[in-house]
Amino acid sequence: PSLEETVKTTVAENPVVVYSKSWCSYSSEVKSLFNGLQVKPLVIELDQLGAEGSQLQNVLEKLTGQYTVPNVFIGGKHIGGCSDTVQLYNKGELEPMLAEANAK
Amino acid sequence: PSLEETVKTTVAENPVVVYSKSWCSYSSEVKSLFNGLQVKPLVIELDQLGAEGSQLQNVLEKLTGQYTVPNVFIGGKHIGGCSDTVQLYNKGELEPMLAEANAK
Ligand SMILES: N[C@@H](CCC(=O)N[C@@H](CS)C(=O)NCC(=O)O)C(=O)O
Ligand SMILES: N[C@@H](CCC(=O)N[C@@H](CS)C(=O)NCC(=O)O)C(=O)O
Ligand code: FES
Repeated sequence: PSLEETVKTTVAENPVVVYSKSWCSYSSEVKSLFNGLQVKPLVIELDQLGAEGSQLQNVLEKLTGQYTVPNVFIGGKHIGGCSDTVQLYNKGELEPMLAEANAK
Repeated sequence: PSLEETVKTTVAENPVVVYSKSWCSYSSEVKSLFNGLQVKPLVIELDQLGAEGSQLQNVLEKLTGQYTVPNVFIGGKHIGGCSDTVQLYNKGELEPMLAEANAK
């Protein structure tokens, strides 16, 4: 499959997916937000995939308009970055989304 | 001069110095904290210096014990990262330090 199909399958088959960079504090913040909610996201560290990492980042930009990390999906839906996810949490909208996606 | 001497001279001669990475949100946060206080730090983007960037990062670790970015100095004194600088600000201790270092 193409990288694009791989991303589409990954986000469809996993309740929560975080495309991340291992040394990035914003990526760590969103990972610990999910861990605090007893959710185990599928985490893909783009910086640990060699050349495929930057290819994936370009595919994510094409599919979502977002090049930056962290890039978060819940229930197959593109959520955005760290600030978007934190905002949803603060508005009480994140947990219902996680429940609906059977992430807990 | 060695890279170590260069760093020592840079932090001694500039009131506020931020070693940063241009695409890092924590680095941007600390830069905007200073800009909001009408302080223009000397910003060194480690990712824009080629091989010297990672050498500088190693020298900073040797001199300060801190490898991560942002790496902040005020009045020649090592402050720490983004969270350290924000904490000092929240405690009301950052502005007096900036005034003492003639940063404003
Ligand atoms: N507001 C966004 C900021 C995202 C952002 O700027 N991420 C940086 C790293 S912290 C990035 O991806 N920079 C480009 C790159 O690393 O390739 C969020 O909360 O996720
Ligand atoms: N708590 C620290 C966190 C610093 C940190 O982990 N920085 C990351 C980037 S956000 C880093 O330098 N990682 C290793 C690297 O990028 O070389 C701070 O507030 O500055
Ligand atoms: S690389 Fe610094 S916050 Fe992401």
